[in-house]
Amino acid sequence: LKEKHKILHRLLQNSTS
Amino acid sequence: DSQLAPGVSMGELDRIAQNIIKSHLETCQYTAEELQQLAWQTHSYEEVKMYQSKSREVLWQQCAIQITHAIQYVVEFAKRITGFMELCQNDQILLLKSGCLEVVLVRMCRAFNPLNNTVLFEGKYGGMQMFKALGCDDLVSAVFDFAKSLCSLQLTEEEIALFSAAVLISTDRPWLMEPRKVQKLQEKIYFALQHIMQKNHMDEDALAKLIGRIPTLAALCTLHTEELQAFQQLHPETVNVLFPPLYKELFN
Repeated sequence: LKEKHKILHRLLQNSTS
Repeated sequence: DSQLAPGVSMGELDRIAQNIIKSHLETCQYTAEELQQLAWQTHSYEEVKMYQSKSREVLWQQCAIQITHAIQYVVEFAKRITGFMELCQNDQILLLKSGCLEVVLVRMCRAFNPLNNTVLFEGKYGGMQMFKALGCDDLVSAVFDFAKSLCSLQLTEEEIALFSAAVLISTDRPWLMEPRKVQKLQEKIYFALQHIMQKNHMDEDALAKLIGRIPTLAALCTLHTEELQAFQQLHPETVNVLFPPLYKELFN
């Protein structure tokens, strides 16, 4: 799931914007 | 801190509710005050004509950009919900992938004026006719109908916050790795929502009516996917090259 949703995964990992 | 059910106290429900409401207020894209100020700023006749004269590809792209922008705020909403971030990564991705558009549609009712059936789009309010060039009148009118029906329930910001969270943190999504964990959190959110709605609404069935809208939300998202697939068949290069990458990742 992470492989197919790299952008979403990255948004979840990034510190709060 | 009295017990409402095994393992659930009033204090805990209140903490969960306050966390979700705070997250919503911080990530709702437009504050209630901003929406109030914009309330009667409508797109002019010339501006509507301008939207109607756009090509199908251009308007689809513009809408995809606006939807993606709104989704980014929903992702941030989720990230600030303590219980959501305690779920495993797989389930976080799954819930957001399947629920983010539903949450955008719920949030949309804040930016919808039921008195003249207009929605805030690119800075001003406009009616359904603004979206004619998309070539999916059924979807657009269904979205407007949904927004109007949600507005008729006259939800407070707190209720919108909790309902958005309940829609997102849903056990109805297939392939959850920890469905029991999601269920426990969702139940607490609904308990909190019920408590708030009982205080705010004369109608005892207000929460049931709200829950009754959920199938429509799911149907709207399915219709959106279908329309996107049909559009992509005709204009694959527009989607591949010009649509936001996050939109493609979620809906392609």
